[in-house]
Amino acid sequence: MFLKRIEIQGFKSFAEKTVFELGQGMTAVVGPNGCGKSNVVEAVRWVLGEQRPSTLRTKAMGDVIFSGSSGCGPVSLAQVTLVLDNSLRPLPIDTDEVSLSRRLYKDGQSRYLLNMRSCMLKDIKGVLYNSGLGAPEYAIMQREMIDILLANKGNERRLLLEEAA
Amino acid sequence: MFLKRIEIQGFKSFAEKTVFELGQGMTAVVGPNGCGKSNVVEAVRWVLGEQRPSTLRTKAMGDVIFSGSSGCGPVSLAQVTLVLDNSLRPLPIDTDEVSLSRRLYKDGQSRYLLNMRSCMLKDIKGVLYNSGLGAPEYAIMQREMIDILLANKGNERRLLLEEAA
Amino acid sequence: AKSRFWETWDRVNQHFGETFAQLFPGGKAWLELTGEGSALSRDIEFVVHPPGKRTRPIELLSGGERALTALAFMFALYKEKAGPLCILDEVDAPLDDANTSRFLDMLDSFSKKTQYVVVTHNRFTMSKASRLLGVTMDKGVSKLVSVQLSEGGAQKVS
Amino acid sequence: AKSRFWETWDRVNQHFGETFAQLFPGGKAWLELTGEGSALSRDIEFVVHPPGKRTRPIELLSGGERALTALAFMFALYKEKAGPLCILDEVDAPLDDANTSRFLDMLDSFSKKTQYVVVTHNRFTMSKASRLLGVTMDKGVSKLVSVQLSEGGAQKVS
Ligand SMILES: Nc1ncnc2c1ncn2[C@@H]1O[C@H](COP(=O)(O)OP(=O)(O)OP(=O)(O)O)[C@@H](O)[C@H]1O
Ligand SMILES: Nc1ncnc2c1ncn2[C@@H]1O[C@H](COP(=O)(O)OP(=O)(O)OP(=O)(O)O)[C@@H](O)[C@H]1O
Ligand SMILES: [Mg+2]
Ligand SMILES: [Mg+2]
Repeated sequence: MFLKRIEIQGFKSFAEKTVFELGQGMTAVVGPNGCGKSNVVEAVRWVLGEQRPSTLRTKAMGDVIFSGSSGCGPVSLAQVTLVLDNSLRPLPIDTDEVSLSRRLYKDGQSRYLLNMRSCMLKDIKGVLYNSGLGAPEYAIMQREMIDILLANKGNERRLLLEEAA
Repeated sequence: MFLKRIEIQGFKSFAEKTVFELGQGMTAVVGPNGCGKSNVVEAVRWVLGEQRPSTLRTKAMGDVIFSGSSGCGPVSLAQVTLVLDNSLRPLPIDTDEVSLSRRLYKDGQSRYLLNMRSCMLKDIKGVLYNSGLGAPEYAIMQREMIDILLANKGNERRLLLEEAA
Repeated sequence: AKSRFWETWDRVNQHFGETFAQLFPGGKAWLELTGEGSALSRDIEFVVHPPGKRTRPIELLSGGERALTALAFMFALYKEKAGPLCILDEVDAPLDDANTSRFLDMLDSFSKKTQYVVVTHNRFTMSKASRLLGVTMDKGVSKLVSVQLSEGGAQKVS
Repeated sequence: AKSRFWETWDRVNQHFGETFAQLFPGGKAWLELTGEGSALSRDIEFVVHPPGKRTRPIELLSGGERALTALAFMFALYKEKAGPLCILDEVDAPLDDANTSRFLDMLDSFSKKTQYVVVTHNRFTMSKASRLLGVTMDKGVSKLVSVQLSEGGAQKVS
């Protein structure tokens, strides 16, 4: 197991801090239409450094901050944290657990954290470089990707092949 | 009931003449992936006068002719017939049944038939004009249409609204 | 032509609110014309409120919510002018069980005026059909087969 | 870099043939580079033969066949270099029962090297999971809920 848990707060429909504990073997995420499952997938894509709002179904990155509902007023911060098992040191960091976080404030301020210390996106990318988590599209496949891969209008096939090389 | 049966021969994966008997109430078309269900839907779209190969997943209209498989050699003619119940005279034709057919020959020759007599596409369109079957996209909704309707890049919503007006 | 457009527009707008609320209990939706120019050339916008949620850009809707919104629009048009025949190809694929059930109830209420043919992999949809037409592929050639519904889904009748 | 590209290319091409044949028993597939120019700039084409069918333009493939082809490609890349984590969002939605089963068998064989998280509405997929994480929506706010698998699908644990 590599990913121990995902913590989502203020990101899209997750107004309150929500913790997904993973483990060995395959985890299935289930629930009715519109409950937030794809938002969880996008949260992981986002914390891994995704920069294009269009892959998160938004026009502007600020739209990923919970914008209010009948049950809760809007919030001013979106935060996602991944906690990774590093006990066999797959990552070049000397801690048994490694946490990666990304924050976006309503005023547009954006922060990345590595083990709770502020850092740059390139530091996160550097840590993940040879881990297989460096490219979000290599780790995440959503339903829309099937059509994109088959249509082959961009160079998605090549980008994925290069990630495997 | 309006559509009594669909006869498909030489169209896409239907190498041999296949007759689908419909009736009152909802008919479900079922079968494994790739068996030909969407090809049946496209056959109806085609016989109603669809001119754009892209809506039939092809680049050229000639691609809808069965092009051979391990079980059957290629054929030179694609033909689809709809048999409609006209006993209450919803259509301006004085027969209890009305059949609409479209043929495409490998040499590119194309024919439409109304009650088995050769006619022009505009004659078919004229007969269907106020029946609600004049516009294939009003009668047929495929999975891809959901994204097209939601994306609203063309004027599909308007075309459908005008059909209802 | 223009006044007829506005009459149709008002009625379809009302129908859309009704069909949407039937598929999204507690939800609201309506149509708006965007931009400038004549009524006949402006874009039609869907303004959509699933229950409990605020109106957001429509791109943020989930896969199932998008499918239901498109279906609500089609059914609203059919309330205005029912097509005699309507063929649906796997529109139920993104729906959860509760939404499949609402969709099938709506289909049932429309099937007095419209003959529906539904391509589906969904057992619940199959169970509501008046007949099942089975298709199979044999060495690259499509063929009709008799099927019946059983525990494991639609089965070929030998 | 160029010779390394060709070595990877050859291996991935072989993997793709294997994963495709596992998802389409009796089928064949391989990759080709189209057009001109350096190997690193030409387009990658999927050449695909479902069993019994001739190679055709890839657009003619059915919805389920397209999904399986994309999955065969992803699994082929993972045979070359397994990602430690792979999240799949409703990729099983277009698959019939037999293909869902083949997909899940393949997932199982890859899950020694890769931790899979699968968003799904498919009961069969749920039945193969090591755990179910349930999500629900309450007045527009998403929350985690305990769920367990029962006859009617995934049910909330009260
Ligand atoms: N910034 C935001 N603030 C509040 N709610 C949001 C925000 N962004 C998206 N949402 C809500 O999240 C919901 C979509 O969630 P999601 O796409 O995760 O659903 P899903 O569980 O994947 O459903 P499906 O099974 O239909 O695919 C939408 O109803 C949308 O209104
Ligand atoms: N001209 C043609 N000649 C022979 N076979 C064809 C032709 N055009 C399409 N096909 C075949 O038809 C098959 C696709 O059929 P179709 O899209 O109807 O499947 P489907 O039953 O809708 O499957 P799914 O459940 O996956 O959507 C493809 O395998 C394709 O090879
Ligand atoms: Mg989703
Ligand atoms: Mg299909």
